[in-house]
Amino acid sequence: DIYSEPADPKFAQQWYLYNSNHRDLNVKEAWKQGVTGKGVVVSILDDGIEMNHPDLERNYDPDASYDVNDGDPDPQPRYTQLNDNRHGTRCAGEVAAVANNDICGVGVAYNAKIGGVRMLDGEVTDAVEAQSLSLNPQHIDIYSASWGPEDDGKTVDGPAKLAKDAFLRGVTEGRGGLGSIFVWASGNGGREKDSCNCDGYTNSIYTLSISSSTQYGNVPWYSEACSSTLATTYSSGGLNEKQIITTDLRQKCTDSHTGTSASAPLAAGIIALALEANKNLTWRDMQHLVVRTSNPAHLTTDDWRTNGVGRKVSHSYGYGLLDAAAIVALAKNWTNVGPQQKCVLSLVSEPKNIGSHLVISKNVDSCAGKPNFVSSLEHAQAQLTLSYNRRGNLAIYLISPQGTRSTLLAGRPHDYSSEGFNDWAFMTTHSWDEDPRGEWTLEIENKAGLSDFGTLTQFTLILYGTASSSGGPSTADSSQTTDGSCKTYDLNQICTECNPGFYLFQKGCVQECPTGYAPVTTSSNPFDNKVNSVLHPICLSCHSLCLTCSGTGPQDCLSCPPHSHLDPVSNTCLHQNQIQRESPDGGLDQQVTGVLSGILRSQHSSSLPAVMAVLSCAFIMATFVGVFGLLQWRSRGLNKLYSTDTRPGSIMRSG
Amino acid sequence: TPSLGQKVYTNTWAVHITGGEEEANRLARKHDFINHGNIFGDYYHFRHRRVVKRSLSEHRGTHIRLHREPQVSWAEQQVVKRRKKR
Repeated sequence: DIYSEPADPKFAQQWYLYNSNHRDLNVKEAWKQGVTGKGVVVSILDDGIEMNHPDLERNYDPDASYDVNDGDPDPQPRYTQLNDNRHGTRCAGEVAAVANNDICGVGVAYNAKIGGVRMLDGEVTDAVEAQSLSLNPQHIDIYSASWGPEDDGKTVDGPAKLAKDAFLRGVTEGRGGLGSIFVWASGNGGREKDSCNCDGYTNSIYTLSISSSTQYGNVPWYSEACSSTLATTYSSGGLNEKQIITTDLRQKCTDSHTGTSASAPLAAGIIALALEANKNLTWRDMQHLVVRTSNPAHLTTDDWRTNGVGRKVSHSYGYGLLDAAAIVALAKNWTNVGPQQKCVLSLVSEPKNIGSHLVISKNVDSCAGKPNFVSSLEHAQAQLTLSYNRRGNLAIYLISPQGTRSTLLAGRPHDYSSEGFNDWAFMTTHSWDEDPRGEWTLEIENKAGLSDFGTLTQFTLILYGTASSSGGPSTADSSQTTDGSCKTYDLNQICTECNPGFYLFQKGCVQECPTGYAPVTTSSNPFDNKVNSVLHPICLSCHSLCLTCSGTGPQDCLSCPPHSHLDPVSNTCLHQNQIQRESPDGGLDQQVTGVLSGILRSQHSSSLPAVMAVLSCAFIMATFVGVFGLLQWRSRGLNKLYSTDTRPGSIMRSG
Repeated sequence: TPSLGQKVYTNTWAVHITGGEEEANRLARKHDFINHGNIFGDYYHFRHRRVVKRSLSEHRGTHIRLHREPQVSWAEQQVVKRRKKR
């Protein structure tokens, strides 16, 4: 119970673990809470790990290790004169270098078990990736990967069939069904203006994508900005700024490990601490914890924005620096989030000319009234299929109903491909916990060429989340569920009826319905043969057109989402640029309320070439007719002339 | 050097085989593969002994012979993925 600081010789220089100025990952405070990674297994998917390194040996776990390159259990790296294969060993030390052994420094989770998969040092294929990502998923808790497709600013690449399957199997079956945790380095392509949204591994909803900050809280030169980044750790990169201390190949110690490679294992270590604090956390719980506890303070960038639920979020840092003490503390009392819902909405299925600017806005109800209803968002994806003559000239933005603007793709000057995007699911974490009902806007913009052209053929919005803001600290949710307020429980101890003065909301009782819900009294006949009915006060979801409401109909709105205004006479929300409205028939209850003027502008500008073509054709026809007429007139004149010439040898000419 | 976007085929296959590890080993031997182990589920990672390590064209013959086996419901000759340490 008495905490003692590690006595390793380099520990005092591990500024990112603990620092008197508090510009650190707050790891020492987490250790003080009694967690050091004990009982947690981490595997580094890389070029192997030096299992006999004196600072790793004691924590080495052969069951978390494998050599996929050679198909044997020994993950020892291949030694070269230039030490090319030191990467995995360096990452491993960051997670679980042994404490109090007089060697080097310590890992974040210095009592965790550490293994390594040698899979990068050879031909990497879909099968190699899949085999690595699904190694021993009932034993390994956390997989840390610090690699990916080229960060050259022009690659768009993601997991193929088997690796994609491995992620899905990992999160559904790994850790006894709680889900494997995949931590990913977000990318080093900053100098090439690369976007981590074009890397299908960091852009995956199944990976915790981790970015970097320098020691002084700046964006490193190599850092990529994108909306799929969840959080950040230190790993420096700036001149005269300290880097990361860790184990090195040939049983050495280094103080110059850097890049996003240095970030992901630090995050994996912190997540191992959280997992030790609560072994029942699911893969999604972990992402919720990261979102809630990451700290934007001390990180400098000009793109910090406040999202719809009041959290600061940035494309360079996600939700900010991981805070080990905070995530451990929250993990201890965390209740699992509800099951993941997935609402898929096809918003564009017919070709639309992109031109230089295309804006598409649609009002969605997030599958309200259906089993896959999402009222509290986790990840959002805009799945796009488009063609464009130069892909790198495109910038793509997604704006949530709460006004959170995610850059799904910034311009990539090196990406001259004309392949466009084929079913690419751009992901954003920036609207986490927002209510996704309302108007979503997709903006596609040309950032460079004037003569660029292309077509958007598909835009599918995929919303992941829960049907409530369920989950959280077990003591929390008191705002939603009031103790002693439930009158009747069913056999599963789920509340079915509340005491007077309370409303049934999801599985509990509340005194006031939350925003987006209306207090309604429903009647039911408790027994089939009895006539008298029982009144049940209950919170029901507002109609998709309303933000707040007094009832569930479209005429019960009290306030409206952005870009709509309330008609005080009819109490309905009218879209500002509403030009068409589909019938809510068919049970879908999804009002597609029009296409914004941006599209009209876009369509208008897109019809200009057609008008020009028609005018050109008309001009050519007129010229042709004119010339034809002139020739006719001239030939008649000549005919007349020749017809009067009756001399022998004269030539009869006709037009 | 292969041009951008050109596939580079390896001498490895991912194969879906019903019947378990023993059946996978038997088929591997029969078709001159080494079984590099289970990927997950019924998927196995095979390496051929005689197919060249890198090629710009796929090895159709080996693929078709493997696919003809009734226990094989899916097979794919693996292509090189360009991956970078970060």
